[in-house]
Amino acid sequence: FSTFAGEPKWAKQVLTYRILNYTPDLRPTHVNAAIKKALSVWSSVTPLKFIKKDRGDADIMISFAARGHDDFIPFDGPGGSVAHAYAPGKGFGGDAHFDEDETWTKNTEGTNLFYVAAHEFGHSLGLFHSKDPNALMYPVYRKFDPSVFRLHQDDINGIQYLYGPSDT
Amino acid sequence: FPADTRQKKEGMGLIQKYLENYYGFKKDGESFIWKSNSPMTKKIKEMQEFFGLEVSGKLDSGTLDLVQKRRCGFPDVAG
Repeated sequence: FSTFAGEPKWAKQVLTYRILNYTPDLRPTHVNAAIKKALSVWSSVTPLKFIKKDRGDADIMISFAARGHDDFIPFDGPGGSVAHAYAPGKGFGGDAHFDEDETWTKNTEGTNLFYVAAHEFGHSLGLFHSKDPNALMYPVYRKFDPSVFRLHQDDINGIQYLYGPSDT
Repeated sequence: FPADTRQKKEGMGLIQKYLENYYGFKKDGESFIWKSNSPMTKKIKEMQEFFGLEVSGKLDSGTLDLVQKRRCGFPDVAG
């Protein structure tokens, strides 16, 4: 694993998130479930907790957008870059953007939202890319079986290096 | 062998874009001819090293396969 330069991380253990808009590829309930499950990947091995907000500012602002979307890092259409997220901090810090030109799914076809979101939230919490091809934080998307997803030890080591192990 | 040349140029264009997006590569009037010490070759080597590929600095099939895969849009080399 690796962290960002300067090791930015959240100074609090309870973080808020807000889903600003929804992809038409999935029902909102499925998006909500995928995002909640992706965050639980990290909260299950750390003392972190996540609370959903429906209005106002949140630590992790989540949105779907195509091409240019006002952060100077435009998406590139179908394929290629599927999402990006920012390291902990104010403003854009912690935010996660998903490329609307991908076909988002809750299974193994297209691009699985849960899997990509879990990777991006790793960035939102302070993890940088891993060189381990089996780690969640490896930068290349791969097909996987959602029913048997298990966080790789390299990812656990990384997030616990920043936030310590779970209280329970 | 025009077909082969075209494929190679397309591949180089693809990897150049990949290096610009994810490895901070800035094109500086370099041609598509492979040079062992060019900035582009160095960046290809950096990328191959990151992904555990054979570090040749050349556009081999493994490298070309990788740049065509879906990936996180965040650069692999963070400032």
